[in-house]
Amino acid sequence: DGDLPIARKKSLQRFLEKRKERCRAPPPDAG
Amino acid sequence: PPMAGIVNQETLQQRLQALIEGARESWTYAIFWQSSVDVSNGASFLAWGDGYYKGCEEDKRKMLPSPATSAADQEHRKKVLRELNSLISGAAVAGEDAVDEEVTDTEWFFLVSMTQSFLNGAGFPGHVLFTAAPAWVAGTERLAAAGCERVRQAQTFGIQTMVCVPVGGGVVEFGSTDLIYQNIDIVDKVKVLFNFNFGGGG
Repeated sequence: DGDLPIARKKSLQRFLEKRKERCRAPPPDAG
Repeated sequence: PPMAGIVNQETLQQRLQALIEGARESWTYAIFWQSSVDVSNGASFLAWGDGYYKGCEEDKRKMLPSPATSAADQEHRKKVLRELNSLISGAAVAGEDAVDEEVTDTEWFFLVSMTQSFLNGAGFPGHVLFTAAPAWVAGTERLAAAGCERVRQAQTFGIQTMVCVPVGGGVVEFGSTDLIYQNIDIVDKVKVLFNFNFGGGG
């Protein structure tokens, strides 16, 4: 990943982490 | 070429988040396109600086497959996300990194945006950099008929409103799956949050 510009890599990292957290969260109608 | 300033990267993410989370309307994402100069030919261009993805209602209903996305599209998106996960973590994808949930249209649009850049005057952000004036496009028909490929592309992924505002060191773009008519408040807020881009930042 050496050639992935640092700005894109940081944003991608943050996006993927937030997505994992969102996917772990129970669906809104889980009550 | 625009004044090439040192953009305060540290506070960029917080400012993008403050813009989206603090807004009255429901915005899906915000991106800071950073202005740069190609040393080989002196051309100024915009490239990905940072982005904030809030998501939208569609993300919360993601258990239901989106009718517009074919199974093949979904499989391709999940494959790309698995590869990105291993690219970032530097290891083969473990169970936790497996991508089971559907990759929504707006998530995919945000990811695709990370790969894009725009010459001064080209594309929606490049046009705004060139004119140095904010631009607001609202309504599915308007987005679909826009002269910029990026705006037409956004519409295919469910975006109904797209805004670009020129700031110090680049252009701030934000969009929504909602139809949001032009209002000066959020444009002013962008200028307050981002026009201290150089050095200390606010």
